[in-house]
Amino acid sequence: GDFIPLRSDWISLFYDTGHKVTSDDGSQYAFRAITTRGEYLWLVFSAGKTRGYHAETTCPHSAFAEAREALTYRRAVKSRWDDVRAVARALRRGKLRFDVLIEDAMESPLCAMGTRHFLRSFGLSGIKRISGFKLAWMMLIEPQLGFVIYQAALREGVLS
Amino acid sequence: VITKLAAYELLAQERP
Repeated sequence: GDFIPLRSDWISLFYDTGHKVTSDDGSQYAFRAITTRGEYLWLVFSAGKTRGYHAETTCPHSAFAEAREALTYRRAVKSRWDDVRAVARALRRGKLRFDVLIEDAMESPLCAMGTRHFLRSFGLSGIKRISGFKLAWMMLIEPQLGFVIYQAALREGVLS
Repeated sequence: VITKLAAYELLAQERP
C-alpha cells in the first residue's frame, strides 16, 4: 500500500507515498523515506529523470535544491564523459597514477548517502584514500565512479 | 538493519 520498498544506487529504502511534497515550480516531488539502516531521507524525483536523488536534509525544499544542483553538475560532467573514460583507461593501464580522496567523492555530484552505502557494500567503510588504479577498475562495475574520478582528475590538474 | 515493520512505523511517525 502506502509504503514502497526500493533498491537503487546501492541504497535499500522504504518510501511513504502518503507523505509527498511537491516543489513550488512543480518540477520536483519528494517522498519521505528511511533506509534499511534506519537513516531518514527525502527521495527526490525531478522532471525527466526516472531515478530518485537521495537527500539527507530535514527540509524537503533544501532536498529539492540539493537534487537540482547535483543534476546540473552531473549534466556538465556527462558532457565531458569521453575525457572521464580516457582518464579511467589511463589509470587502469598505469599510464596515469594518482590517488582518489574521500573529499573527491564529497565534492562530486553523487549523493553522500549513496557513496557511504557503496563503500560499505565493498567493505571500504571509513576509507579516506584509494588508488586511482583500483577505483578505475571499480568503475567498470559502477560507472558512476566516473564522477569521482573526474573530481580527482580536476584536483590533480589532469583535467581542467 | 531495521525490519520492514519498524521502517513503516518510523515513516508513519514522520507524517505531518
